[in-house]
Amino acid sequence: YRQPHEKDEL
Amino acid sequence: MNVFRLVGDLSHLLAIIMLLKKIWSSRSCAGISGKSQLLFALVFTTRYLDLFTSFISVYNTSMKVIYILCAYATVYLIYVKFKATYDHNHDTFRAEFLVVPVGGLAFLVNHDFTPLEILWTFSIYLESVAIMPQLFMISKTGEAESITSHYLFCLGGYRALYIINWLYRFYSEGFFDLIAIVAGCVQTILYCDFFYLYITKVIYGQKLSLPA
Repeated sequence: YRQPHEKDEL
Repeated sequence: MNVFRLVGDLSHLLAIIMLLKKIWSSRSCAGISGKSQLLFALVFTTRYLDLFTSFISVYNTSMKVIYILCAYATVYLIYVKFKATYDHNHDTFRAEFLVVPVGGLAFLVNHDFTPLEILWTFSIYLESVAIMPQLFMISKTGEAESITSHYLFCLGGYRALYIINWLYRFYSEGFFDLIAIVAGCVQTILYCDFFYLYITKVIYGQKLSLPA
């Protein structure tokens, strides 16, 4: 599960 | 970064630039839904607020800035510069019917109840339905110019490639983001009917017009 701050997609 | 995402991003960029260039060179935004473009500007604005809080890569930052600038340039051309050519009589989809429920849903279903996260979630949900005024406009007028069709095809292609990217990331990295995936699938489904028309008509050199 991804952490909210790790938004690497556009 | 995998090839599906890269090509998806480039397809998205191509769609945005193609639309801008079409409006600019024909000096007209006839057939383009200003409401969809306003919604996309809102999508990019609320999603990329993290430009101020986190840095991922030069690629990531520059694409975000380009998307935002292009979205506002498109809105400017439609509502200010070429306002006289804007087909507002056919752009009658009620955008508030999208923004209000999507805003409510972003409050209820999100990863984290913080302002930036809620706005990010809002943008994900809103992007999935933002094309509806444009599709509604085409269904109302019964046709779309071929450039408008290419624009929609590239946008839909971007969504389809993102789904392949998520499958790839799930199997290779164990990465998945349920909110993005569900909204992304909804968005792609909205394009399916259009894809069918595009392949059967536009590719064979006809203008996209709906069966009477």
